[in-house]
Amino acid sequence: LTPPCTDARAASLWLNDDAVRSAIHAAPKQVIGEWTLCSNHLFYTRVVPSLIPTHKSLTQKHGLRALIYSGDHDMAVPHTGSEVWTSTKLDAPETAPWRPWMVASQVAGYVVDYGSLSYATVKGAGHMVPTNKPKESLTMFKRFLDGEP
Amino acid sequence: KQNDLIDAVPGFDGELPSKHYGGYIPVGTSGKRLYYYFVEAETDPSEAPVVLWLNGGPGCSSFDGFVYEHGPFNFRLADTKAGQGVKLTLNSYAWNKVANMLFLDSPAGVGLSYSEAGPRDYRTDDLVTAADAEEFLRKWFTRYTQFQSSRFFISGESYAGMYVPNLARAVVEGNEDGAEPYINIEGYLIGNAVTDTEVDGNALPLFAAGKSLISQAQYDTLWKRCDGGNFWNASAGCECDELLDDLVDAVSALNVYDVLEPCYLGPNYDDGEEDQDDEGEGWAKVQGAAKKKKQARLNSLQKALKSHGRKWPVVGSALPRVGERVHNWHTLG
Repeated sequence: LTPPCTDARAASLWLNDDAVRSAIHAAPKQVIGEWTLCSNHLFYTRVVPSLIPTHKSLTQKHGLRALIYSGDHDMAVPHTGSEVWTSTKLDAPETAPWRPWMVASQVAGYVVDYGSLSYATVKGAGHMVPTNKPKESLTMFKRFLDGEP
Repeated sequence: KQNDLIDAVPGFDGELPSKHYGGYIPVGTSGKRLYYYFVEAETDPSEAPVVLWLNGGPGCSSFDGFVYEHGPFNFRLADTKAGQGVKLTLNSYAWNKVANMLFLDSPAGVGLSYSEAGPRDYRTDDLVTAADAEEFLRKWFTRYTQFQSSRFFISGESYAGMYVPNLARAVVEGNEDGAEPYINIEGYLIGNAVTDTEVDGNALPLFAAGKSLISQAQYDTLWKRCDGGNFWNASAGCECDELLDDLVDAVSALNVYDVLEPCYLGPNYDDGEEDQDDEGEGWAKVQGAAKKKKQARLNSLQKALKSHGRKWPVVGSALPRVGERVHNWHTLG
C-alpha cells in the first residue's frame, strides 16, 4: 500500500477527509474506499519487456521530443541503467556531449543529447526528483517545454 | 466542465491562484471511471502547454506527484484541536507556474479511480492501461475544448517509464488513424524511468559501486562471476546469484528511493494498517537518529577541512556577504 521508507501521512489524511473528497469531486470513501498511495486492488501484468524500440520510434520516426532524467541518488531505478540505454541502445548519434547544466551558477546535473532525446541527471535527487530538488526540477521542466538547451 | 470546477480546497486559506478542476471521465464499456485533477497554469493558460502527469508503481496514485512533488501546494501535517490536520500553502516551484498540469489516477483501481464493475476491471496490463488513458485524453480534450490546440506533453516517473511511451504511441497512432479530437502531442519526459528488463536489471551493482555502497573489489568479483556484468537473469543458487544477495544485504538498510535520505519507518516496514501513535514514535526515532548522523557527518567534514587548512563555509556557518571574496567558494559548485 505504501512503498518502503515513504511517509504518506499528509496525503492519506487529506484525501480521506470527507470534506476534501467533496470539494475535489471525488467519490466518497463509502463508495470507493480509502485512498492509498499505491493500490492493492490491482492485478497488473507487464507485457512489454522493453520500451527502447518505442522511444526510437517516437523520437526518430514520429518527431517527438523526449527528456529522460534521473535523480542520481535513486537506487530503485538507478541512473546507471538509464545512462546505458540512452547512450548505447537508441542507435542515435550524440548531438551534444555530456556537460553540466546549471541553475543559479551551480551545477544542477549533467545532460547529453541524442537528437531529439536528451538524457539528464539531477544531482543529489532521489527517485522523486521534484521532491528533493524543486527549483532545479522546475527549471529543467520549463527549459524542456520551451525547447531550450 | 463547469461541474468539475473546484471552488475551494480544504486546508488552504485564500484564493486559488489559477482555476482548478477535478472529476471523473468514464472509459471503456464496463464502468471504469478515471479521476483527474487539472490545475491551470498561473500565467496565460491559453498559451501554456498542457502536461499530463502519471506516477508509476504500477498501481500508485498520481496524487503522489500532486502532494509531494510538483503540485500547486506544499502539504504540512499540523496539530489541531480536533487532532492532526493538513495545512496547505502555495508551492513556489509548482509545475503549473509554467504549464497546465493534468494529474491522472490510472489505471482504474488506483488512487481515486475505480470501476463500477468492481475488481474484475482491476486486472489489467500495459496495453489496456495505455488504451484507457488514450480514451480518457480524447474525452478530456472534448470536455476542455479550449485546450485542443495547446501543445501537449506526457510526463511521469518510475513505472510511468512504461506508461508514458506506451500512451504516447497510442496517441500518435490514434492521431494517424483519425481519432477525434486530434491531440497536439509534442513530446514527453520521464524521471527514473523503468524501461528495459535487462538494462534496468543490470543497473544496481554499478550504482552501488559508483556510490561506494560496496567496495570496488566486491563489484569486480560480481562482474566476473556474473558473466561479465550479466546480473539481471542469474540462475537461483548460482555463485552470481549468491553474490547479488550479498549486495542486496549490504544496501538493504538504505532508503531505496534516495540513499541520502533517512528511511521513514524502516525499509522492511510492511504494515498496511496505519497506527498514528506508532508512526509518530517511529518517525521521531528516525528523525533523532538522522539528526545524530548529520551532526557526525558535519563534525567529520569540519575535521577534514581543517586538516587541509581551508576555510570552507560549512552548513550552519555564516554565508559570505554579496561581493565578499571567499577562497575557493566557487569550486563548491
